[in-house]
Amino acid sequence: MEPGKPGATNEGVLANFFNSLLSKKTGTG
Amino acid sequence: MTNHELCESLLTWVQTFNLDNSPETVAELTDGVALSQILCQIAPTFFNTGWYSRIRREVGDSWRIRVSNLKKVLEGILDFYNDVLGQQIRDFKLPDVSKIAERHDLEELGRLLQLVLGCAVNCEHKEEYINVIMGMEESVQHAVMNAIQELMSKEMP
Repeated sequence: MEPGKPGATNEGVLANFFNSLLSKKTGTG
Repeated sequence: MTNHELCESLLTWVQTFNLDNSPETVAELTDGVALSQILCQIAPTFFNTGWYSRIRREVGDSWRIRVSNLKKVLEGILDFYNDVLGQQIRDFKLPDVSKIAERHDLEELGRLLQLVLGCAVNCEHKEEYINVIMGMEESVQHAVMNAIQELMSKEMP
């Protein structure tokens, strides 16, 4: 990942991962 | 990440739940009581009072009761994945609950905690749980992310 771009930082990696998890379609619980 | 680090990070996550007796050490998770209460909060329709009534809360030093509780927790989780989430976990070595109960095995406990975490981030109210995780310390978030990624790589619809 390129420095300076969104998601390049440690914090960005974590945010990207958890946001993708939020948008992932899953079962209905 | 070592098994100890994984368990400590997931213990921190466990402590975000409102439990009867919030565990202060990893060892306190080995009776299955806290984990069963977490499951009841994550999916109260599935892990209902009937299911919870089968969990023994007075465990004491009995490893037999610990094994019995942990077996119910593991079976419940696998049923939840299959029946509610419509997923099967392939190639994921299931935790040996006897080792957790008998000698507090951190490798096995880590895998059981991973499965509970998987229930939380896939359930109907997953936003609630994911947002809590996103507010945690970065090192804990990393451990949680790694645990979820490993689990997701084994999930099959």
